[in-house]
Amino acid sequence: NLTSKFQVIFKKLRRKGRLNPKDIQEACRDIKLALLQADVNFRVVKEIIANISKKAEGKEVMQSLTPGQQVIKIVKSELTRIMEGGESDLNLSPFPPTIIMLVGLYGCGKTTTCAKLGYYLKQKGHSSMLVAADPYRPAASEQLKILGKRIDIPVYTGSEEGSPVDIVKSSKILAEKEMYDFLLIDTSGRLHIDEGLMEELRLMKEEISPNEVLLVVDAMTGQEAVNIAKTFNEKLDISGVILTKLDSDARGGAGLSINMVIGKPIKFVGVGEGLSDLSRFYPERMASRIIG
Amino acid sequence: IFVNKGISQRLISEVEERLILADVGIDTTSKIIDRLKDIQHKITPGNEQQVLDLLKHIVYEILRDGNFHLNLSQLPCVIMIIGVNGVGKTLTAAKLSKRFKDQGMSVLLVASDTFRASAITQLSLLAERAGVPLFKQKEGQDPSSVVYDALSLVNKRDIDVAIIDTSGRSHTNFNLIKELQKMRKVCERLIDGAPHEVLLVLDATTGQNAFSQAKVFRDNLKVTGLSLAKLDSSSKGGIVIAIFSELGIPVKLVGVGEGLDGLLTFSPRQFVEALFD
Ligand SMILES: Nc1nc2c(ncn2[C@@H]2O[C@H](COP(=O)(O)OP(=O)(O)OP(=O)(O)O)[C@@H](O)[C@H]2O)c(=O)[nH]1
Ligand SMILES: Nc1nc2c(ncn2[C@@H]2O[C@H](COP(=O)(O)OP(=O)(O)OP(=O)(O)O)[C@@H](O)[C@H]2O)c(=O)[nH]1
Ligand SMILES: [Mg+2]
Ligand SMILES: [Mg+2]
Repeated sequence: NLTSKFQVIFKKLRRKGRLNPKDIQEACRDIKLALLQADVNFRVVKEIIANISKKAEGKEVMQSLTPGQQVIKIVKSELTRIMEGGESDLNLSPFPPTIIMLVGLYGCGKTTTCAKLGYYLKQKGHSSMLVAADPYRPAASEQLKILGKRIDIPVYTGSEEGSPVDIVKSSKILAEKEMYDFLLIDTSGRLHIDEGLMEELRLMKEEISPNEVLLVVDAMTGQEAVNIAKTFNEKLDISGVILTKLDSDARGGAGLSINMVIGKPIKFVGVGEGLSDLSRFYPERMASRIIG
Repeated sequence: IFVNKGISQRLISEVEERLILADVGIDTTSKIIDRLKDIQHKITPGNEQQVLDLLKHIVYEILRDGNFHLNLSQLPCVIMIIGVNGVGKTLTAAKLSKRFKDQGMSVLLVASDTFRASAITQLSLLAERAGVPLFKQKEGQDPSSVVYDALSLVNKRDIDVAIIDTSGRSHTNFNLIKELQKMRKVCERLIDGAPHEVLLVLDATTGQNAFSQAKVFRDNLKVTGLSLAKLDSSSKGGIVIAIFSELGIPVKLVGVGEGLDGLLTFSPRQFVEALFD
């Protein structure tokens, strides 16, 4: 990993006495490799390296007895800084329900995360209704229904013929009437390049004015994470991101890249298949994970 | 201006960026660029189209010797569909079953995901849509026992292909890898030559972690091929180049959409064209 690699590099650099800018450039090459290996977007890496090399040529590093450690510190704090901005708490509605829409690509974990979020809020004393607004995927509403039952949270599935927008509109009326604290909407997977399905989401948002539109992203997503997030953000002005499947060994550079490019915060992370496997996002922990 | 005689540094940087953005990965990208530099004396300075053609040729050469065919040399044929969570295993299993059925073979889909909510219902609906029979048992049952009973049935009936859909799992979960190993042993015991194919489904939008997935599944289970799902997305799936050149696992199938007909046989030529598209 980068930390042990740097220990080796800087050990032999220390023997030379003072560091010079060329040594820093060599360290930056290794940082670039580590970030690319972690699926940080190519153009984001370029920008990060530019910022880091400036800081690394300062005298804290050049005159330090442990320059390797100093550089690692700079990298970590730079990555943490990128992921720290924005409101990482949920935006609440002044009157119930607070409406949260979950959107994202196929298979990233929306349905599971919808139930996880309901459970998380329940633990905090809030009531939720889950909405199965995916009439396309075979057995999608049954899937959410079963998850809801496991945690004793009601699931609205609407009529069989309802379009996703219709289902969501009726669910809002019911949630307002029953005064649920939260209305959590599970939508179907889609491609960001499918104009029809992206328009469906835009219409849905227009109809129910959610307090949060959270983009669910698989932590193992590669270089396209930036384009995916950009498109969802342009069409829906998303309010945040949930990064899933962080219980794997995926480094999660997609999360950093998305933060950097669209400036929306990561609000939660998925760390397993169980309904309690949802936790808050900690930028510093993520930075260490990405560096490896 | 023109370093390296044939290719400018600017062009090399552009090539590097394009390959990395396609998830080819930094190591494989460096190897491809080194190969390009080796043959740059053939390049007319400034001829960018020529560079592109040479790049396509280099990548094609890496991929061309893969075995892209499914092993149907021995019937009944048993195919295991494995992979991490949400990549497209269940839909791929259904697509593959329809392909064989359309070719006139008798197919049995096996629902061995007894864990995830609605997994069996999902596959039942897809099997019905594909017009293929489904073998299923109780939720919560040991998946190995489902495989055992399914393959015992295959031995009794005149079934040509059994396609076993498995539950998603993280390759980092030791117990779930062991569970797959146990299922594989059941296949070996019950049917001659089984499993004839162990197809690892990868999501085309996945980055470098796909390599780690492939390595772990290969080391623990012997993987015969990849099925690259969701290639209809904007991702290029470039990681499969490294997976073939370093792990020896070829792509055999490509998933291109939610419909049951959205399954293609891997073509290195088409893949290379799309990579540089
Ligand atoms: N290991 C792990 N698996 C997860 C996590 N979140 C979801 N999953 C699994 O990922 C798979 C896909 O989850 P779903 O919730 O069905 O994904 P989805 O986004 O709703 O899928 P579509 O509706 O088809 O787009 C399932 O097997 C889930 O159990 C996580 O944080 N870790
Ligand atoms: N666009 C597109 N979607 C696909 C493709 N393959 C699968 N999907 C979708 O991806 C989602 C997940 O597919 P599944 O077949 O449930 O994935 P899985 O690997 O079986 O998931 P788990 O069993 O939960 O691990 C579904 O919404 C599928 O329709 C593909 O080639 N293209
Ligand atoms: Mg879903
Ligand atoms: Mg499945």
